[in-house]
Amino acid sequence: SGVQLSITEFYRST
Amino acid sequence: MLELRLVQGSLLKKVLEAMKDLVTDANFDCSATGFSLQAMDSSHVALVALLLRSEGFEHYRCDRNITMGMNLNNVSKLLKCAGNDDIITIKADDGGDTVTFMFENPKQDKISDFEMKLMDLDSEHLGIPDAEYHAIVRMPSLEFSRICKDLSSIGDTVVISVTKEGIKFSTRGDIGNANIVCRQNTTVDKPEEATVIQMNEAVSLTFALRYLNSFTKATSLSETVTISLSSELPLVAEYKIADMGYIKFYLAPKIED
Repeated sequence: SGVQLSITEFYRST
Repeated sequence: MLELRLVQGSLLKKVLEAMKDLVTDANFDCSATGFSLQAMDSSHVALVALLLRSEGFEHYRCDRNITMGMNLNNVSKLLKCAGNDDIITIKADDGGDTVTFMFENPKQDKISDFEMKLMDLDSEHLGIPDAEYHAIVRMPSLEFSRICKDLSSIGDTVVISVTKEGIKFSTRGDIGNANIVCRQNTTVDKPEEATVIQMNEAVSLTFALRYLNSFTKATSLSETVTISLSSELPLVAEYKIADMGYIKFYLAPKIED
């Protein structure tokens, strides 16, 4: 149930 | 040259056990600050960040910043050869392609060394800015582990809500649904048994239980876990490693279809 978001949608590469 | 001597070798064994099911290969970074790692799971849903500060080592020599790619399952296998009371020393040469783990027993009459080939990993490093969280809950790590385990026998996802009432964990599955509420409780014998809720704003988010269950592999590292929640951010579950640093797990939420 629901859509799993990804960590990379919140934090950017450095 | 890199040489790190950790008297409490069991800490490193526990750290590897806590990460190896979530992450397959990872780069360990060594600098004057300490021994650290940041890695995502293969589906990029969760992230682990480890820091073991240089001051926590009995001897810490790191002449230049060095990145060492390792397969965590293999490191875990090597560390299983170390006794719980052993002193562990990690050694590597600048520009070399191997790392050596040396184990000394407390009586100093058995010394083992294991050399492992390093890997060239192309891993992504994410910038995680400091954030103000809507709610921060500190609770006994064993309690959190128990809740995640119990709820995963009923459902796959958990809704974690923090209100003035406390922190509520809810799940639903084929057999029915379940709610577990932990209220703030500071009237305990030991501070580590307390549940402390700091709430700026009520928050409610949905997470996949299998990742939370994986995070609880760190339970033996710390008697407490701190869970930080904000409606616009991944959950953070932090296990402090006494006198040394922390292991933090980040988990992206699930949203409605």
